[in-house]
Amino acid sequence: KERSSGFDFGTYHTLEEIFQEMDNLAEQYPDLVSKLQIGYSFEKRPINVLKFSTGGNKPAIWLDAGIHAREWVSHATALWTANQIASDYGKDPSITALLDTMDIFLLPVTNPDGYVFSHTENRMWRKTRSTISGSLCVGVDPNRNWDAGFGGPGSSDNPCSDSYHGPSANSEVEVKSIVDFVKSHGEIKAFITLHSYSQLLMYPYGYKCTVSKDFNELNEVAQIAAEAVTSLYGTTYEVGPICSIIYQASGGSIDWTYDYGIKYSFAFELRDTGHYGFLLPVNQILPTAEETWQGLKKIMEHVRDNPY
Amino acid sequence: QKTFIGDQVLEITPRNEEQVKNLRQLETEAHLQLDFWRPLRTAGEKVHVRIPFSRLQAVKIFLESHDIPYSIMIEDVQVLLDKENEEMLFHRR
Repeated sequence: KERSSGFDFGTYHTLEEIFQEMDNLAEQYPDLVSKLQIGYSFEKRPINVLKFSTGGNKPAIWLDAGIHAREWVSHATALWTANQIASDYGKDPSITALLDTMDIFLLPVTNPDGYVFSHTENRMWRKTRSTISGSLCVGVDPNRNWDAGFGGPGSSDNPCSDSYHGPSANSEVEVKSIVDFVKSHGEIKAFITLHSYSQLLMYPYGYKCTVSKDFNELNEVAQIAAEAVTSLYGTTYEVGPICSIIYQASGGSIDWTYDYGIKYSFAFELRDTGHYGFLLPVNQILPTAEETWQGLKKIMEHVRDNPY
Repeated sequence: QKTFIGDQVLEITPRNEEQVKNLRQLETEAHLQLDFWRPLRTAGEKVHVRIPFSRLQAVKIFLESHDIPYSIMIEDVQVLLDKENEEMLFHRR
């Protein structure tokens, strides 16, 4: 069985390899890391989450990646991040203090069916693989499927569109599994989702173009995090609410979490500094993960130091 | 596996709102099978669009006839995909 130390974080991996590495991490750090399954995808693949906990049921930070299947650098970054969290505990004072105060849940492959499909059939696949009655087209955009302005502007009612919102909010089991988990946990204090590309750090709202009540604080935290990202390799990030820095997009995850009461809700769009789009070369995976980590740490430290 | 031989990604920069409007119209043409990697926002901001090989000529003619500036961001998507596959195989070995 391949040990975690032999795992190559600097390349893209299949779903099986990612799941194997998640098991390895849990084996390598048994007092800190465990794997839990929060549901099954449409095609019955497990939705596996890594839990980082020093014991007890603490308030928690949620991280996920790969809700859009083709954004491979986000999955790779999540896995590198998992290893970093585990190996930093007990060494890095900031992460040690964080994990002594809070738990972290990390979902490296939010859309496993789509991810497999992007490896085996269509590298450009973005959506889930659910079938829709009455349509030949497959899949729902899982980041238009949350119960936040569901079906509104910036989502499509055409099942053939890449931004199809689905028949109803939470119709995608991949989305519902997270919603159920967040609700049942009850103490998620931050929700951070990793996408790629275009180098953005965003916060609510996307389904409406009004500012949230925590706009000032979220903007300040995001600016600090973006500066930290830039500090490593000079990668520039744009910061702002989804609606103003991309476009109005309804049914997104961080809008739902924010309206549900999770104040620290952020979405990263990771790098492509060289105009590769979703085909970021493997030699950029580690730099992307390293710089993202700087930003993630800033956000997590703020969450740790500002309980609510 | 689906191939993307000859597909290109264009970087398009609409100069004004009129050109944005033209691009929005292009976006709604389902038969063109355009894939917006970096979405259309406002004038002056770059848009990245993957265009199937079979639709390239039509889209380029549209852009040129409306005087919308563009450049080729990815010459052939399949070449990058092949490289990505090679890199993954190399790392696996």
